[in-house]
Amino acid sequence: FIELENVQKIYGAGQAQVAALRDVTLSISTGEFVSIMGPSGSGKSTLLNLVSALDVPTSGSIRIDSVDIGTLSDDELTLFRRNKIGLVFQFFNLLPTLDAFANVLLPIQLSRRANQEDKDRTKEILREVGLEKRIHHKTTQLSGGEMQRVAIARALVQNPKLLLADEPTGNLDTKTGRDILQLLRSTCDRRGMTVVMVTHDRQAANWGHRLIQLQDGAILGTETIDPQ
Amino acid sequence: FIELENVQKIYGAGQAQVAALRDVTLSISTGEFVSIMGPSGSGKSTLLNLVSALDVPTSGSIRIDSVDIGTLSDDELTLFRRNKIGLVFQFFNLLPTLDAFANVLLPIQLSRRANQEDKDRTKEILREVGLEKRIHHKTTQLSGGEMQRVAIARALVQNPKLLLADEPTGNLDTKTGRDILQLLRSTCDRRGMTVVMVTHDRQAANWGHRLIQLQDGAILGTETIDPQ
Ligand SMILES: Nc1ncnc2c1ncn2[C@@H]1O[C@H](COP(=O)(O)OP(=O)(O)OP(=O)(O)O)[C@@H](O)[C@H]1O
Ligand SMILES: Nc1ncnc2c1ncn2[C@@H]1O[C@H](COP(=O)(O)OP(=O)(O)OP(=O)(O)O)[C@@H](O)[C@H]1O
Ligand SMILES: [Mg+2]
Ligand SMILES: [Mg+2]
Repeated sequence: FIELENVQKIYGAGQAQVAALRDVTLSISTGEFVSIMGPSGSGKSTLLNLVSALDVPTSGSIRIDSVDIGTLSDDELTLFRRNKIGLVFQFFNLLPTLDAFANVLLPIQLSRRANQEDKDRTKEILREVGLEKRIHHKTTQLSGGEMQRVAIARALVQNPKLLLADEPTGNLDTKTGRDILQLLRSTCDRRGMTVVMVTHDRQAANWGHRLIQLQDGAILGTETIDPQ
Repeated sequence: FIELENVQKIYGAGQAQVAALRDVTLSISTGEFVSIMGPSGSGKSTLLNLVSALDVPTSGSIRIDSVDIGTLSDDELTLFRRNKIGLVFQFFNLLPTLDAFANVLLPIQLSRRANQEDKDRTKEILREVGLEKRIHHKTTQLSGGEMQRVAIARALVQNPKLLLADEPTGNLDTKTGRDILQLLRSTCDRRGMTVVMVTHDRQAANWGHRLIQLQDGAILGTETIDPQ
């Protein structure tokens, strides 16, 4: 489903050049849940930015669902991302003036007029992440972990084929984090959604099928995770 | 050093009222390192906002270094905060157009003209948090964990009497997180700095002298942490 071939990402030039990713080759199959771990600054968020086509590699190619995303126009990329991919950013990117409900409904409203079914789905997914009592709180009236769960609900609301999540439990206590991981894994198993999750927490990584270790922009190794 | 008496914080009114803190009484002595844990939404960040006087309690009193902070004017609060307290926010609050060096130097420049010694100190503290190679990266050119470490360096640069840190290792891998906790604890022991640290990670909490558990805005219990 995802194929990276010799992907490099180099920021800056000359003296201040940083090789965030060096010659990464990787393949992830449909319905697989892959966890990515690695030290701070090792290239994890950069990898997700390239796979979601929010940034472009310096060299190498990325194919998703058999399409080389480097060949798509901006408009095609926007539609591709909107129809196939759910994104949970490391720092959420919620709209501060909207409430939780409006933030989650937003991806739907960007594609078409939301109907009653969409609104029911939005309330349902907010309930699933434990925020039934915070539906009409503005972003500024939510705690850190509550904002993170709004971001997760927004990424799932349109039943994406691919979920890219950057430290989705980083601001959650162990119990709340476990509930979220359970939701991601059961959605993956039930609907065949492919998941790529970056995390610093080994317990969280163990909810995946496979673990990839990244260091200084290169893949150190990959291992199968025994069912927990 | 810190005394909270019957502190309440209630947001909103009527139907949507939320009691973020309910009748909290707490005392923390000089040079103590206190860890605070609790589920997402239990009132941890609210507690830090009140102790740092960035928000005011609905009722109850807070004394720091024998001063009732509720009686200070805005100007007195600004000076009090700048001279005594170092703050690590849950989402950093860095200035995006400045580089790491300028973000860390900022608290000094707000009080007086920075001299060579200040600049050397700024470079030194960035080295201590492992960012000697990122000193002149702008905030937008840093990873999540690197931004977090800039925020920690900024909070420590003026050798505060009190450090308030909201999930300071939430975006760090285990090893980098341990280095930061070591730095906080050794600064606490060496200089008698009082530390109040909110965390979701029990391993991180264990670097403190005492653990306070918060739930639904109330203190569930407090326990001494055996030296690790
Ligand atoms: N301005 C506000 N208006 C209404 N409710 C608020 C406001 N700010 C915070 N809250 C609510 O107060 C509660 C406590 O928030 P707080 O940020 O202190 O939680 P927290 O313990 O830091 O959680 P987390 O671990 O998720 O960061 C939350 O349930 C939140 O929804
Ligand atoms: N625009 C940029 N210009 C220069 N360097 C950059 C830029 N963006 C990121 N970097 C560098 O690239 C490296 C990889 O960044 P990335 O955000 O992928 O790390 P990460 O693995 O997600 O780290 P963390 O766990 O701290 O979030 C970092 O060392 C960072 O300093
Ligand atoms: Mg990152
Ligand atoms: Mg918080």
